[in-house]
Amino acid sequence: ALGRGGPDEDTVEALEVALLGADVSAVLVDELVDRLRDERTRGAEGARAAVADVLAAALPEPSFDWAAAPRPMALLVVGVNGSGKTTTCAKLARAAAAAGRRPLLAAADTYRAAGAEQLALWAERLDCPVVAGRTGGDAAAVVFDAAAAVEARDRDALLVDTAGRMHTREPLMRELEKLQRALAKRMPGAPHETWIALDAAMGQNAIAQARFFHRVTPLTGAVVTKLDGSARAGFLFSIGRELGIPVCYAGLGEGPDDLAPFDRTAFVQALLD
Amino acid sequence: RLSSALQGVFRNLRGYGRLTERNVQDALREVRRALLEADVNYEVARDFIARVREACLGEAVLSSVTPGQQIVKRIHDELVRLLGGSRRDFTLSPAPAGVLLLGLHGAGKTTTAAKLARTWSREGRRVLLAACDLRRPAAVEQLRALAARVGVDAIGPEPGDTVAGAGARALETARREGYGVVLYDSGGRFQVDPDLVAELHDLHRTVAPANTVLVLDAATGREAVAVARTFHESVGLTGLVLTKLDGDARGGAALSVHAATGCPILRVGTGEKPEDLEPFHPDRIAARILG
Ligand SMILES: Nc1nc2c(ncn2[C@@H]2O[C@H](COP(=O)(O)OP(=O)(O)OP(=O)(O)O)[C@@H](O)[C@H]2O)c(=O)[nH]1
Ligand SMILES: Nc1nc2c(ncn2[C@@H]2O[C@H](COP(=O)(O)OP(=O)(O)OP(=O)(O)O)[C@@H](O)[C@H]2O)c(=O)[nH]1
Ligand SMILES: [Mg+2]
Ligand SMILES: [Mg+2]
Repeated sequence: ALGRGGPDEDTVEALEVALLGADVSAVLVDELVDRLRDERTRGAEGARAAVADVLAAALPEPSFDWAAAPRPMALLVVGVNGSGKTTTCAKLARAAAAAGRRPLLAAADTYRAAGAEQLALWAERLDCPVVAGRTGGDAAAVVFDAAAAVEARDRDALLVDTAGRMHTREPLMRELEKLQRALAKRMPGAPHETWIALDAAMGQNAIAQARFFHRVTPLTGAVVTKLDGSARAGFLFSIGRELGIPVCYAGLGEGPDDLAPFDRTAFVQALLD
Repeated sequence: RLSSALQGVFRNLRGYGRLTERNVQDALREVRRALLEADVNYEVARDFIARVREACLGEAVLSSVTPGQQIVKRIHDELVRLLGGSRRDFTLSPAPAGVLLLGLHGAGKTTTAAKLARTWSREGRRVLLAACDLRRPAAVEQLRALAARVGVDAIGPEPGDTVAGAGARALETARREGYGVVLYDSGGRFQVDPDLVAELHDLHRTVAPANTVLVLDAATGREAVAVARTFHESVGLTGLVLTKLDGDARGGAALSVHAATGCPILRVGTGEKPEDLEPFHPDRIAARILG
């Protein structure tokens, strides 16, 4: 019943189920539910608005802007296997060019079968220069060469695609540090941005992924990929609150234009619907 | 950790002898919390708790000096029973036995196709890898490179092929050339994309494989139920492969998918290399889910 002292139990439970189903962490859901029970929120609409406010506040505001970013700049894309890095790099090349930048792609995945080929095909489609190495070659060398190419070819935005790696594999995480150092050696201040690609369909493990990668190569942003599916990426609130990493973009499909600046308000509304 | 959380629930009851139903309810709430944190879907967790509730109200638990341990044991055993119950394997005869791999984008289908091909080729079977992903850039190259690496033949689409057409071509080749197994690697798709579900349905109907296998990332969240259920309704799943278990995801998706389809988990992926494919051990995943 809608009396004083909070929204009714059905409303609270419905919200709880909706949030859990969207992969919001159980800890955060409990916190929200406790809040709702204490709050003098009136009725279903009041409860929803109260939850929306807390959730939106958990997402840091992104500040990245292509126009304002240094010239040249380097952006490193990292993440676990299959999270959407290569496709995201292609989309970012498109977005950078549309924003007046001159991108160059670095295919620093020298491990996976057809890893560099996949990015090279994208580069061709986008008419964007790309620097690649041979499979089995040294990823740090590719990165170094790509940074040199930025200068030689008068480009101003280096987008580095890296191999997928499990955050639990120490030697692979060390390799990422090595990539960062190689970049910094050839381009002062690089990488200016290090973004993690996070698959929207992941559960709570996405938080562990962000945490571990953040410790090794401090993350300045995240791209939530595959948000055009049915999954709601509720883990983003924990990542925002715990690590302060802003979500810069959302991947919304497999094509080069399927990337949109992340809209925090729309994201929260969609989650609560 | 679940066991310490349960210890916390029962700590204050020491010396009062028998537990009450209320104590067990509190303990089961902790279990539910552990399941949710392990990415088990809300309804699946709720139904699972309801199943084990009876077992947890038995004499053995209520009068035990270590009720927490008793409850964990019963939960663990029920999980193992559920996950390991239907111990089926791939159907690899009559030749050419079809194995269609499907799933969300990036789940590990192409890599798993090569892993399975390697396993069966080492058993002396003639395996054909069939590239049926016509969408992803360099998908066919990826499969061909992996095929070469594991020493297995691969066939790709011809210009103008539809996905079903590529599958038909592969099946025709498999029959004509006497292959024992044909593995169809399909492109990633969402279960909520009607065009892609229809495309999968067409491929499935065309090649009529003996095995229709969902490849699922072990870190998948609570959407795993909807994914599995929709694909199961559309093409009928005969099994699951859970990938990327070399990460630290708890793997609750395994329970969710089993609840939605009743399908056996046939293998698990434990790395990127062709040899990183292992048999499924229900007790290991049960322990992992319970944390
Ligand atoms: N629908 C949809 N699919 C996506 C999106 N981003 C990536 N994908 C798909 O996800 C799959 C994996 O994408 P990749 O770009 O290869 O992922 P990756 O992280 O580079 O993979 P690895 O390099 O193997 O670790 C491909 O099928 C992509 O087309 C997205 O935003 N929406
Ligand atoms: N660590 C680890 N990586 C895996 C495993 N299985 C696959 N991968 C990696 O996950 C990424 C995606 O694998 P793919 O085989 O391309 O996935 P897919 O399902 O075919 O992707 P799409 O065709 O785009 O839908 C690659 O980097 C693989 O090497 C696994 O068990 N462990
Ligand atoms: Mg890649
Ligand atoms: Mg594939």
